[in-house]
Amino acid sequence: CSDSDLGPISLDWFEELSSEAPP
Amino acid sequence: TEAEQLTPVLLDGLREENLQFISKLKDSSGSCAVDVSSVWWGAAGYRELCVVTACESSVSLWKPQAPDHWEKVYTWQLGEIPVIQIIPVPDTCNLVCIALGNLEIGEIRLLLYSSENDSFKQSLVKSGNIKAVLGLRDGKLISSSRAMQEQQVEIVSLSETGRCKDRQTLMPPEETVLAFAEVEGVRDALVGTTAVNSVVVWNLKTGQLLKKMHIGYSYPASICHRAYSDSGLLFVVLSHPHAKESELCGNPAFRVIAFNPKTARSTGVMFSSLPPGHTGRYLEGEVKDAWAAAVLTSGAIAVWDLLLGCCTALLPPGSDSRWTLVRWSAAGAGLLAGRADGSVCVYRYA
Repeated sequence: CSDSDLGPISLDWFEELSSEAPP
Repeated sequence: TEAEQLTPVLLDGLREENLQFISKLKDSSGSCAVDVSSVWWGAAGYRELCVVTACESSVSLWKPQAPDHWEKVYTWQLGEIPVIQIIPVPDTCNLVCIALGNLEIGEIRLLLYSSENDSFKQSLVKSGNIKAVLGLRDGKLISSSRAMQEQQVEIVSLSETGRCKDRQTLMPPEETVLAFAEVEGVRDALVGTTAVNSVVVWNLKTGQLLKKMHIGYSYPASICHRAYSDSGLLFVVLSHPHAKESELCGNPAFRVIAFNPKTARSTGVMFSSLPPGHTGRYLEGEVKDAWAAAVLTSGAIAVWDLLLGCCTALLPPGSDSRWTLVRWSAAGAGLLAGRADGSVCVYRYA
C-alpha cells in the first residue's frame, strides 16, 4: 500500500491522535 | 475409523502434516461442550497448562496426566443462566472467567480456587446487557454493555482472589461495540469493531476515543480478532461471517486490513479462503499471532498462516460427529478442537 492510497503516514499516530482527541 | 477422523488431510503443496494429534479428553457425562479454553493452574510456584471445558450448566477443569491423559479435577456448577463462553484472561493463574446469558451475555463470573479456605468458588464480576467482552494483558477485562440508550465501555482489573480491584470507563462510540482487540506494538492502544462496521481506536490509559474508521459495506458484521501497529499503519485481522462469496477470493474467513489511523483510509492486505475443492463458510474462530483457525459450516476446521496468506491445515468433519469449536492454547502452538459429541482433541501446530 502506498502513501498515495492511504494518505500521509505518521509513525507516532497514537501520540498524535491522543493529543488531538477530546480528553 | 476414529484415527482417520482425527487426522488432518494433506493439502496440495504441503509436504507434511503441520497439525499433529496429541491427545483427547472426553467428558463421561456426554454433555455438549459450548466452549473450551486453556488456563494456567497451580500452587507454590508450580503451574501447569490445564484445559477448561464448559457446557451450559457447568464448567470443568482438566489437568494433564502423563502420558496423553487428562483428569477432571473439579467441576463448578452454575445456576439457571446458561454458560455462553469462556473468556481467556492473559497473565492470570488459577482463574477462569466465563460469560453467561441467553441470546446475549447477562453476567460475567470468575471461577477460582481459594487457598484461604481451601475451596473452589465463584464470584460475579458484572451483570447487564453485555455485548462484547475480552481479557486484556495484566489480568484485566474489557466489556461493552447497554443500559437504556447509553453504552458503557468498562475495564475491570481482576485480583487472583476473585475481587475487582479497579474499574475504569472508556469513552463509548455511538454504535454498539461487538468485539475488542489489543494493539500489539502500541501498549495503550485498543481497537473495537462496531455494529455498523467501523473500527474504533481507544487510548486505554486516558479512556479517549481516538478514531472511528469505516470498514466498507462489502463485508458486513466484521469482527476484530487481532490488531498490530507497524510502520505507521494499523493492521486489523477481521472475520466476516456474512461476507458474500466472490470469484476473486471465494468465501474469505479472515481478512487483514491496513488502516492509516491519521486519515482513516484503508486497504485490504490479505484474505484467507479455503483451498480449491473445499467448501464451507466461516462459523467461528480464533487468531493467535499469525495463525488463524476457524470452524466452517461443513463441520471442518481450517488453519491459515496469515503471513503466507494460505490455508495450512484442514481437519475434515467426522462421519458421525462434526467439529464445533476451535481455540488456540494459551501457551505454545497448541490447538484445542471440540466436537459435537463433547470430546476435545489437542493438536500441536508447527
